[in-house]
Order: sequence, then C-alpha cells, then structure tokens
Amino acid sequence: MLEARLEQANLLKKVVDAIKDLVQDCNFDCNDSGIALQAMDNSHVALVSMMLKSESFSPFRCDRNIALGINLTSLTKVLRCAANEDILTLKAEDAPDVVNLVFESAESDRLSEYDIKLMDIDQEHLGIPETEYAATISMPSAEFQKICRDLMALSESVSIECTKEGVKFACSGDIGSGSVTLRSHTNVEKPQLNVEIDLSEPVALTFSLKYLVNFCKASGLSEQVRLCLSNEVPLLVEYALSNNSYLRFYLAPKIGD
Amino acid sequence: APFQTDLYNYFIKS
Repeated sequence: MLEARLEQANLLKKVVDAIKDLVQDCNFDCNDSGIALQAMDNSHVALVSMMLKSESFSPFRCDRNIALGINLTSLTKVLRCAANEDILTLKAEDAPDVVNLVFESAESDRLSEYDIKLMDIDQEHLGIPETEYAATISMPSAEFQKICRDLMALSESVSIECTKEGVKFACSGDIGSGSVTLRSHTNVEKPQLNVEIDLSEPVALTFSLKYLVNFCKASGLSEQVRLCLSNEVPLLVEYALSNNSYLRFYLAPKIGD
Repeated sequence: APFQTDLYNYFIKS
C-alpha cells in the first residue's frame, strides 16, 4: 500500500497546475524511491517528467510499485478543495481502484477526505538518454517566463543561441523581429537572480514558443530554471524542487528555416 | 517555416 504525507498541499497543487494543460491522463508511478510521472502531450512534441522523492514526504510508505492512473482534471478539482497550507496525505491499496486524499488544516480541526476513481492508462514509457549538454543556462524562472511571453508576441518560434558571449533568444515574425541577450551575471545579495551559462561548445536550436510558455506555468515552483541544450536533441527545461525532487520538460526542436 | 520534429526522433520507447 501507499501512504505519502506532504507537509503542504501547495507543492502538489502547483505541480499539477503546471502540467494539467500539457497532459490529461497520467500514471503516478509510486515506488519506494518516491512518486514519478512521465507523460507526453498529444502531439508527442513535449514530455513532462516529474519526480517527487520520498524525502519530500513524511512519512512515506510504498510497499510495492503502484501505478495510479489519474485524470488531471479530476485531480485538479479535488486539489482545489485543499488549502495551500493543508497537510495532504495520499493513500492507496495495492492494485487500487481509487486513490484517497486527506487534507488536514493545521490550526482549525478540519479534516477533509476525497477518493478519486483510478483509470487504466497504458502509457508507453520513453527512455531518456543521459546527455552531456553542450550548454546549460541557470537563470531566474520569472525572467525566462517574461522572455518567452515577450517573444511569443512576435513569433511562434524562438531560436536559442549559446556562444561564449552569452545566450541569445531571437525571433522574427510578420510584424518584425526581436531578441534578448543574456550574459553570465552574479547578484551577490540575491543569488536567485544569477544567470549562469556553462558552455562546452556553441549551440543554436529553434523551439516552439507556445510550448515554452506552457512550461513556464511551473515558474512558481522554483526561483531558478535550468535550460540544457545540445544540437539535435530536445531542450530540457528543469525546475528543481526541494529534496532533489524536480519537474522537467523536454521539447523537440524545430528544424530548417 | 521551421519544421517541428517530435520526440520519437530522439527518445526510444522503453
């Protein structure tokens, strides 16, 4: 059986909120290392990979691997019933047909309990090869979100070019063109505002801004976002969570002009 | 306009 208790429902609320417009039905794969989720959007252009390590929960108990097939719209409806600060406990039997969610409010003695019916989702799993990326950019997540939104006003696609001078986000469309260039930057007082660019070789790739703006819904989960690029492989956009948990998005590039 | 590839070009079904 599974029993996973989260100090703040807020974490799961924000994670589900960040991915519910990209994927609909997902398997939450529970095992002794934590709760994982991997799902692609309908067009197989983007993939979300979430890992909530067992350390994020206390207590965490998962006697055997359990796949919880859940519709994210249903999960969103139930999570709306939890206050951000509520203690959230997920429970499921082995081979369950429902997942049980309990929300306890810290100060007032209120306890809410919901069951969500599970679905049978036979999702193919994609093997994501370990990649030594040519370029890794760590930057404020809010800044990346603004760049994507700003450039999406001009074009559907953005080219991301990393050289030793820095990283340039550029686009062109019917009304004209635009670009944002960032260089490594250290803010001593506020390290969360740092921009760090690690480059082993120059790289330039083009991506859909619609998907990048969608990924940026996760910006509230982490002050920094990490972009990993190599020629001819999908972009990795990673939002690190506490306890080595993470929310990752992979996006296939656009090719040719 | 640039052509959108999909993930099957890069990740293998496991």
